Amino acid sequence: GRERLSAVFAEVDRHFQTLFARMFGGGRAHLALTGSDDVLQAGLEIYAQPPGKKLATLSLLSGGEQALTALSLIFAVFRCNPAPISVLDEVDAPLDDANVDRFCTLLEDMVRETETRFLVVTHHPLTMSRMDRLYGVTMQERGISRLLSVDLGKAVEMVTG
Amino acid sequence: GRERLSAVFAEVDRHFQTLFARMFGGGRAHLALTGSDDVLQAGLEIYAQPPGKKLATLSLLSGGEQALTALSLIFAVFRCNPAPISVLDEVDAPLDDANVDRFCTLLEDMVRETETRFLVVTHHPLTMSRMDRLYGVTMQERGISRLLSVDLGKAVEMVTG
Amino acid sequence: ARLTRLALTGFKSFAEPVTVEILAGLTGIVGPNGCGKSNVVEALRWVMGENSARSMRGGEMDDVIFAGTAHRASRNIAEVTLSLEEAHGSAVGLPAQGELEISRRIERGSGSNYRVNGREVRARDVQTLFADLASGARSSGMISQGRVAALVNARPEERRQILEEAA
Amino acid sequence: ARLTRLALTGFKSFAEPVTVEILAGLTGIVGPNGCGKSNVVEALRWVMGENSARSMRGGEMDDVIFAGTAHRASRNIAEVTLSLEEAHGSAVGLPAQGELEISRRIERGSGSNYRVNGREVRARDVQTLFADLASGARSSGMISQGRVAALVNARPEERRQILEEAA
Ligand SMILES: Nc1ncnc2c1ncn2[C@@H]1O[C@H](COP(=O)(O)OP(=O)(O)OP(=O)(O)O)[C@@H](O)[C@H]1O
Ligand SMILES: Nc1ncnc2c1ncn2[C@@H]1O[C@H](COP(=O)(O)OP(=O)(O)OP(=O)(O)O)[C@@H](O)[C@H]1O
Ligand SMILES: [Mg+2]
Ligand SMILES: [Mg+2]
Repeated sequence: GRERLSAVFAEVDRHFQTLFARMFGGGRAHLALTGSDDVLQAGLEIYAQPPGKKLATLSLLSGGEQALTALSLIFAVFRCNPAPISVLDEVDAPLDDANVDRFCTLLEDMVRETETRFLVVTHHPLTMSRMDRLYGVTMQERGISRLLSVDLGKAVEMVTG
Repeated sequence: GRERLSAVFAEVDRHFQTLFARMFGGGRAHLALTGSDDVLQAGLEIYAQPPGKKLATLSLLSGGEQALTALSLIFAVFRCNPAPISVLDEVDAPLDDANVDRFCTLLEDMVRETETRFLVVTHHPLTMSRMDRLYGVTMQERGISRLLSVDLGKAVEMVTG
Repeated sequence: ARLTRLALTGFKSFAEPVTVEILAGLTGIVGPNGCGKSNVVEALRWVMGENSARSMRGGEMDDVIFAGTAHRASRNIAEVTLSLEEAHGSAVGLPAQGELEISRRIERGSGSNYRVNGREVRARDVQTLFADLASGARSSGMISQGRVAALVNARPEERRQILEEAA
Repeated sequence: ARLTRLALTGFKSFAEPVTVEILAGLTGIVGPNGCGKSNVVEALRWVMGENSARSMRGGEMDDVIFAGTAHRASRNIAEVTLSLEEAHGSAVGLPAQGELEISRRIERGSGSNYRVNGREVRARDVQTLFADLASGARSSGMISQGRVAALVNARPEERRQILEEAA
């Protein structure tokens, strides 16, 4: 019902504000219900202001800033109602190394707080080094995928060709 | 008119076939005119077959494979009619290191063959190391962009935060 | 509930049977371009009930069946099985219990069907089972390649779904 | 023809005047997330005649004008100038000559205009000038962030444009 959804909105918003400031090392962000007074009909608007910048329309944010904003929102939802699994396919591709580091730190916190199991597809050596374990997908026989456990050294080798 | 466009099509296709095989270290690809017998109305279809794989619909190719296929076609067009400038904004983001290396080698060849000047936006240290020069964009004053010439050491530092 | 194992055979580039143990914490999946990493992600979304061939990057759903290579014949069947522990089977008419094995199997030209612990169930039941776990093929925590900023670029009414997941 | 310099002021996050020397070969542009790299790319596409605010990632074209920061007031004017050497000015009614300076200036609330060597010209003339150089805001060699695979994902009739560029 309405009460439940309003309470959930307030909780997701609270977590989003905290996680955004951690992901960006500052700045402010919040959520708002728009388009209808009825929480069951309203849309969800995102307001994001990276540190030192003016509140910008989301589309003007850079590629990396949009990725970090989206990840902050997804993790805020997890804090309210953790999914058993999350799969992140190369979400670190648009990030610079400083933000990859912050992203990995947040991932580690999520693992401590919830039981969510994460599968993280990446080409980034920094991200690889923060994983609990690594699976390598290979095509020793062209066109045929196989899976094997690898250590960090082997993983980095696989992507450096 | 028609003769001109047919000749151009044949030339772009020839270059595309060569560049694709170099970009992928093998495999085959070609272009085709579809949808109409009139070259002035027809659409351009792309057929791509990475080494050892079956000819797949383009949408089934991986993120990295699609990027390499697109870059091969763009460079094929340059070989026919080189533009004075090309801007590539993080086109290396989906690529593993082995393919970043091949992509950079092809860029160097293009520079030798044509007069095209390239602006390459990247976070990838490997790509940075293959550039003739590097410009760093900074926001020492938050929210205000400035530009300065940087060397490789400084550039890598800028993205590692 | 915990997801513990994903087994795939004949699914996309996985011609041979492959098992992915899903363990606690952070599991990295690495490998060169085109080796099959995103295909693993799609296998997981597929068994959870994804019904759009386009979101499997194909033209039709049969495109998830191993299509062969230069040296191997194509297959006619693909199957993906996902193991859960401490899951509630009520959505699929099973008593609340420990182990659930959800599998989906497709045969070329004749569509796909789902089974839970060997018994045939409807796609809708599987989708409900995952929705009850705040998960599922299209949940916000399943981010396909290149789609991380999709949430930010969506319209406000499209983002509502994320509130319902959190509820 | 050769493009030799891009000068921007008041354009997006470039509140202060900035000049980018465009030299032969490969020029890398680097910097942390959100520092303004893609804004440089957009400045180039904008002066070449890009008319869609959406493809400038904004809601309206005024969004390209510096909007201010926590400590600086917004501006009302943005201007980008692109220098060319050995270019033919015939598309804009100038004799074939060495140097061309193409600039575009926008004022908040009153639209933008183009000048070539100080003389006002139409947007269409600038677009034609670049089309004659197998270049332009939407040419295949200008790849905006996240769009590298767009050519592969386009429909066949959308890809035709690339043949016309090669002609
Ligand atoms: N039905 C199928 N049968 C055989 N091979 C397939 C099938 N569907 C897709 N493939 C192959 O799988 C490969 C793509 O795999 P995938 O997208 O998982 O790569 P990836 O490891 O994610 O690569 P990247 O790092 O570039 O994103 C393609 O080369 C494609 O031809
Ligand atoms: N009109 C404007 N006035 C002031 N700042 C603006 C304006 N338009 C965009 N910006 C700011 O520019 C920044 C984005 O810059 P840009 O997209 O060029 O970053 P980038 O260097 O490409 O980053 P990334 O590596 O993440 O892609 C945003 O933070 C945005 O707020
Ligand atoms: Mg992939
Ligand atoms: Mg950018």
